[in-house]
Amino acid sequence: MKFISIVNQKGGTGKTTTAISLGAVLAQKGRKVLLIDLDPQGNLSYSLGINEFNHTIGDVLMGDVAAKEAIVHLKEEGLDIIPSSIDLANIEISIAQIEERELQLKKTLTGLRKYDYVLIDCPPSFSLLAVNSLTVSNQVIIPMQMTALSLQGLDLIYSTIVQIKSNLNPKLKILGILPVMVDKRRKLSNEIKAYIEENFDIKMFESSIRNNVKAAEAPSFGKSVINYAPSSNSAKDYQAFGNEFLLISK
Amino acid sequence: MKFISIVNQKGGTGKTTTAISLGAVLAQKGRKVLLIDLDPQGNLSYSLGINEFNHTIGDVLMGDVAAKEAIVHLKEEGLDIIPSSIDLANIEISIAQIEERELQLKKTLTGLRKYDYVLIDCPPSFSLLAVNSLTVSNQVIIPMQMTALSLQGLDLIYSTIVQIKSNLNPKLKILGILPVMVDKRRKLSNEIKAYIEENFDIKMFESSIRNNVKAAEAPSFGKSVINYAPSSNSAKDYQAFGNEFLLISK
Ligand SMILES: Nc1ncnc2c1ncn2[C@@H]1O[C@H](COP(=O)(O)OP(=O)(O)OP(=O)(O)O)[C@@H](O)[C@H]1O
Ligand SMILES: Nc1ncnc2c1ncn2[C@@H]1O[C@H](COP(=O)(O)OP(=O)(O)OP(=O)(O)O)[C@@H](O)[C@H]1O
Ligand SMILES: [Mg+2]
Ligand SMILES: [Mg+2]
Repeated sequence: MKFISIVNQKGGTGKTTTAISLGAVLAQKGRKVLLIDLDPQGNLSYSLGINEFNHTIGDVLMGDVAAKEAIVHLKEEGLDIIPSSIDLANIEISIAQIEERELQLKKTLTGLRKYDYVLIDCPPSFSLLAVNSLTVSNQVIIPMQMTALSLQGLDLIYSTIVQIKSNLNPKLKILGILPVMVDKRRKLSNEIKAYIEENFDIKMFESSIRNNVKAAEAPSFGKSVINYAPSSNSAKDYQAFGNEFLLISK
Repeated sequence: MKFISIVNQKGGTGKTTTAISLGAVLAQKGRKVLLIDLDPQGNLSYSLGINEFNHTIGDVLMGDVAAKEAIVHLKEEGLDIIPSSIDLANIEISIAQIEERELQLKKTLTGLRKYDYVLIDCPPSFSLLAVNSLTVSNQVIIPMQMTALSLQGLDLIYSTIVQIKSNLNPKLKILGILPVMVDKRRKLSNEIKAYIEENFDIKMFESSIRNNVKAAEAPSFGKSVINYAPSSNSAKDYQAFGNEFLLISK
């Protein structure tokens, strides 16, 4: 059972879209997948059409409900999800007062059935929630736009992960950077890609996800782009990424 | 002297790019402009080439230094800035313990020279920092991508602003929503725009900012796109927005 953080503290870098799309591709390939929405803004839950639910990841973190009780099964997508809601913002503040606060997710995310992959969608900040995700995870995927501002964020992500690796979770491994919303015609995309490859000791996935309106439309239908528009460029790109992921994530 | 929050808790919606570009356009038109980087990730500071500084907005918030002391003058852009650094993340946590914590920015942002506009760039969350910005502000600009997930965020922004207006700052006024990174060919952009106009009681600016690689390149040169690429589409769009802003912001 692999726990994978989808992380980038920069906003709008395709974290949620990647968590959903990768999850849907893996589910199509017969893997058992659990998605966890760890963002108080609940984009992942919303994108999969989840408006009503009994329990959230916040309830799980507070120890009010067992993780298993908070699971919603999505029949069409073939995967499970633990949703979030805005109460998670206050719960993050409460957890900050607990001793071993970075371990709260690890302590409460127990008693789950045997999933192949648990993908955790993180919020755009290096808040306690993201640290909790990195502390419980085996692997990390970093979706990134190929822009100048994304580079500024990369330093911070890398040093945060190095810190967590040495203090809290030695087994944590960066699987790689996934270039997203790529416009292949742009010189900038290739320049940023090359710069990262030369200056950072982080693997970059071969696959990249093109900028494609279908990915931006899918959330209003409550579906992954994989199911909403299977022949679209973004769906095809995520299929290729899913294959690459399966090879590397052993 | 008008204080304006550039706010949207959704990540990557062009807040920082808008704060810088609008500021640069107003400065070109002879207005005295101060930019405040209120994001611990310091994108605004980085985008304007500020790597070394004596004081940050964090020092100001903690009362360690007068606001005036933290100002950096940017000669080429013709505007002033109070930068931020990652220490702002811990400072936000400290401020949360203070009584009247939503008023800390209002209390410490004093003794400034007479600026025409103070533009405050907010982080991607509805954290205490964003609330402080909204509490001290006269006006709000909401930059938004025209995608389905942006709509989910709009409810939350609106209710947060309504709450602050009734509890903390009755004079707060939403100037409008600015569509950013727009691809005019996309049906989705027009659908989202129409949906907002029909369902939200929030004005939408006539101007919109097109998706344009020059805007994504500018930060690596430490310049606003207005100065980096004055004849680019994004620079022209921000010029038009600057004119519209001046008419409305009276
Ligand atoms: N490949 C793509 N092509 C076009 N639009 C995309 C693509 N991937 C994501 N988007 C859109 O871009 C916006 C940002 O993506 P997303 O919400 O997945 O990023 P995020 O990193 O999770 O953001 P946040 O930091 O706010 O959590 C969304 O409106 C999404 O629908
Ligand atoms: N008009 C545009 N065309 C193309 N790229 C743009 C445009 N405006 C902004 N960008 C790029 O898109 C990314 C997100 O923009 P920006 O950082 O300004 O958003 P933000 O809302 O401040 O993000 P965050 O939520 O992380 O603070 C950046 O890499 C930026 O350079
Ligand atoms: Mg997200
Ligand atoms: Mg920003």
